[in-house]
Amino acid sequence: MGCFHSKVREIPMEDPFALASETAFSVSDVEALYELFKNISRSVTDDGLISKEEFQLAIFNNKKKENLFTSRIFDLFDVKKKGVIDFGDFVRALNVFHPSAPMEVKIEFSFKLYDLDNTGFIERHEVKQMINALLCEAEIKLSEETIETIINKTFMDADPNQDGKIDKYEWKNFVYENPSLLKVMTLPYLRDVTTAFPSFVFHSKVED
Amino acid sequence: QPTSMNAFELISMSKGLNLENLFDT
Repeated sequence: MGCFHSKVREIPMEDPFALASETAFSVSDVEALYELFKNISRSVTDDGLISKEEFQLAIFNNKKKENLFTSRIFDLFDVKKKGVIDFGDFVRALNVFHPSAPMEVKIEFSFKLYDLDNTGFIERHEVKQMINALLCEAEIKLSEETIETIINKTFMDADPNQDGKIDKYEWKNFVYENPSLLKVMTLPYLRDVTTAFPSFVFHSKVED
Repeated sequence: QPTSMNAFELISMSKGLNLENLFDT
């Protein structure tokens, strides 16, 4: 008694046809993404769900390495706030990163990503927190004065009404003037996921 | 030069924002 409780909880794959109909992905793409999802979701616990630890592990190859940005992205993927990402969450969130996703959708996601306190504004202290996280991650030291100079300059450009916080409208204008900021919001891989995960054909429900 | 970049250009250099690594699993 007691030693054999490791039975895997099988969670059925959400209907690939439905997911394809509401995203830029084809049914085959969704099936290929399921192969990727399975790989990530079984890396720590084989429960058909991605935990924050597994997400972190997939990005950094190191589950102990806490990262503010990975944590934020995970929280945005976890739309139902269950503390885990299911396959539907995964596909819908990756859809934002699809090269064909509208720029507006990417702008909205990036705004939420950087609005750490979810107040509807990107505030100075949040920008400072993110710069410090980046510097810590990259093991770079900058003086407090340099950091303040960078933030001042950024708010001069991104916060035209100078109220000390960037609202959605200001963010949108700022991103239109600096489109390179959206580069992290596009994953070219997603245009061709079936090539990256060809094993999906063994489980495909799509007929030739 | 970090001072010539805006804060978000710096932030977007984080590896934690680079989801390409998901595809290496």
